[in-house]
Amino acid sequence: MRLVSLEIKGFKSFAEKTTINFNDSVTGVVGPNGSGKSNVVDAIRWVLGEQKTTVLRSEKMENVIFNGTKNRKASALAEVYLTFENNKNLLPTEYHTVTISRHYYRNGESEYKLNNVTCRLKDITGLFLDTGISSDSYAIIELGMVNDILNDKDNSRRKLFEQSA
Amino acid sequence: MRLVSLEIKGFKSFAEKTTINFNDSVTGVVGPNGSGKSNVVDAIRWVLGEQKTTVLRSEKMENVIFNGTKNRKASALAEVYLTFENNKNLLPTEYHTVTISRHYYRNGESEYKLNNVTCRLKDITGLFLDTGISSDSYAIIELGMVNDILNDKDNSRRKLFEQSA
Amino acid sequence: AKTQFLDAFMKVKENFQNVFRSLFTADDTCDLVLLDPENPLESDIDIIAKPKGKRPQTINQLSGGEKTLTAISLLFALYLLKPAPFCILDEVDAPLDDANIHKYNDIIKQFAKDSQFILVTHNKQTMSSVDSIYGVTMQEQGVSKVVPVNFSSLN
Amino acid sequence: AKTQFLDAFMKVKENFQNVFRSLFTADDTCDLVLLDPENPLESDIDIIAKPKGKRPQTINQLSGGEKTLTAISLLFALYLLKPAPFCILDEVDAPLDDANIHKYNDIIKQFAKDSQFILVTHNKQTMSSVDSIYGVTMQEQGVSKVVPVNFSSLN
Ligand SMILES: Nc1ncnc2c1ncn2[C@@H]1O[C@H](COP(=O)(O)OP(=O)(O)OP(=O)(O)O)[C@@H](O)[C@H]1O
Ligand SMILES: Nc1ncnc2c1ncn2[C@@H]1O[C@H](COP(=O)(O)OP(=O)(O)OP(=O)(O)O)[C@@H](O)[C@H]1O
Ligand SMILES: [Mg+2]
Ligand SMILES: [Mg+2]
Repeated sequence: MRLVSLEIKGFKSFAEKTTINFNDSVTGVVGPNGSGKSNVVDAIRWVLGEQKTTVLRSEKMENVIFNGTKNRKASALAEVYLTFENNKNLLPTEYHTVTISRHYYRNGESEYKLNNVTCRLKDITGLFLDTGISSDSYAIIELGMVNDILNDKDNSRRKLFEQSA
Repeated sequence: MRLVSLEIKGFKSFAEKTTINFNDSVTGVVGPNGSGKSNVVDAIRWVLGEQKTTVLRSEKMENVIFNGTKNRKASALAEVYLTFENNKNLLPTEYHTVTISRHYYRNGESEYKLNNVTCRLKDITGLFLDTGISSDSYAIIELGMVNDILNDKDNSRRKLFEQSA
Repeated sequence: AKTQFLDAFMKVKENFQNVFRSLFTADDTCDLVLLDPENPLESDIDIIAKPKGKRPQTINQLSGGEKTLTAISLLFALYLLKPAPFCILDEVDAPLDDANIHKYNDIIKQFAKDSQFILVTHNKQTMSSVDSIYGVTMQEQGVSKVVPVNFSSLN
Repeated sequence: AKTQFLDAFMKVKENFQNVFRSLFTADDTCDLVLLDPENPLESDIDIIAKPKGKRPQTINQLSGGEKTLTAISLLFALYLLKPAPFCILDEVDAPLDDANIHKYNDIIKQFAKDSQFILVTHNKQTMSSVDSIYGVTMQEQGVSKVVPVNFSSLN
């Protein structure tokens, strides 16, 4: 399975539709402090089903919707699309290209889609079962996680093992 | 009051007597990972009276003594000397130059000295009262502390205010 | 004691706003708020930081580098209330981008007129900003040694 | 379930030792220990790491950069057990010195033969090691925008 592209709109600081294509083996993401790099990582966690608002650095889920600036009003909805190529047939589906998406409205309504067909979160997590991909995957690493492993905070080492074993 | 020099011997990775002179306004300390830079900072905290072994990254106080390598045996004692020039008469003493030192033996014996005369820790902390210098001073800053302020862990913001106010 | 604390609190708040504006920009705002103003000696202290026209609901929404600069602004605000003769910063510049490292080093040069600063760092920009450098090495396995360094030899 | 866990644990331990030795040196040792081997499904897991002839009593005694490399070795050890199709690392290189950043990027290039890697970074060495770069900017205050970047234009 190969990542093809990520599309973000109305999610955190991405007011406008933004697309990132993943053509290469190793892609760098750079930019000044506060420009939105970790927000891109949050978008990927979110579309994979992350429910913990603390992991998303937000007090409540509504805070992931673009909240406006003095020149732009807040968005009504946050949307993220993540597209994969099922090139090693790792995903239990006959589709060659799979796009998962998540949509969250300010009134609290929430939707998940698989190739543009509304589905439930468990359809998405079921699709990625055994691939190592999930919102709390050991494959999405930042320094806070490094510290948790070193302190073994909340039995984090145990949990990591159980995920991959 | 001006920092003049720091001398470290037998403390953590400083097996040999090591001297650092502080002649300038801004001194940089550089070197590879694990070379001993933070150990220099630990030495300063320690000679100022730090008792919390967690702050010193050690399970017990004995672990601050150089613990040997395959080519060198462990030290019997850790010593740190910190020398100040009392140039603004901030310190309540008639001495122009003040050297505080701390000595810790593997058998647990511990000693503090002021200009080479044995004294108690409270004589040293009494000397620095109101100067902003103490082992848990807001003037010794590392990233863990930055995180504690942001999370307000263990009421750290309150404690910082009380120290300086 | 209550008056003394409130007095210090107001000064720190003002310092915080000044330092924050030099590390961010002159249009940025921040605040320190006593959550329980009736009870200042017990109250929790809230930090509000709004860099560059953003409207973060809490500081937790800020980026890694923005949080670090905000915490540094508060620590320097406390420092300015009662400047310690020396100040040690151990790799505090690690989360900062180039432009912010420049501002960080500039503000340190300002404060260094009154205090000595010791900066432990891996960052080349910081290294070129200090007055002198000590290099710490472990030529012999497990044994630290310190040598004065000429910055031009580090490049 | 117990056998399955112990089986995976042994493989992760071996991966950990291999990765650790490529991030440190071939003479360095490390270990993963089940503190309660009779009860593997409940037991705490201890990490032992001894870089370059040092004898740290616990990993807490190691330096910031050494701890980061040790944790990365464990995360990569788990990854090797069941390689995820992609792996994202957000500024994990921040505490590392130049030599270690080089090793970090080299091992990622190895793993990238089987998975895609996304590295968020401020580090110039890391930037010169990746295949392509996306730059994230906020030209309009508070609004992020992404553009493909030519690394030579970043210098
Ligand atoms: N819902 C939202 N609406 C608008 N802006 C938001 C929202 N949530 C977060 N932000 C903004 O996004 C910015 C954080 O971006 P991010 O964490 O991605 O930065 P970064 O590029 O990773 O920076 P650093 O290099 O410092 O880690 C913050 O300034 C925050 O105010
Ligand atoms: N009692 C001791 N005896 C000998 N070595 C020790 C002792 N205590 C700690 N050390 C060693 O000192 C090293 C840590 O040094 P230090 O934390 O100062 O590194 P550093 O230069 O700050 O590195 P980094 O850039 O990664 O932060 C560790 O490798 C540790 O094993
Ligand atoms: Mg970030
Ligand atoms: Mg260090």
